[in-house]
Amino acid sequence: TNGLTPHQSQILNLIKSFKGNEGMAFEELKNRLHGMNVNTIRQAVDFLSNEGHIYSTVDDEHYKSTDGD
Amino acid sequence: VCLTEEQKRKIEENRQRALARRAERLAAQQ
Repeated sequence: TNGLTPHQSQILNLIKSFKGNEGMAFEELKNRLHGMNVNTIRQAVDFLSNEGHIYSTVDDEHYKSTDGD
Repeated sequence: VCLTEEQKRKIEENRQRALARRAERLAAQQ
């Protein structure tokens, strides 16, 4: 285990899988995670960012993973 | 999406900061 909750892992994997150089948009995350509460997504993104798993790119609504790029 | 040099520089800065945070968190867990 990597110390992440299932939601956090799922969101990190989605961000990792995104290939564009501008990173994955928060809107895109919401669309892919239809059904997941927006606040839950926001909290997971904030946690992943604080832990250094992801970082913001062109603005605070786009994210990339620190793994493998 | 085509990024400007300024955007690329900012993104790389953010990436380096995130990598430093990740290293800090991992060290704290040891």
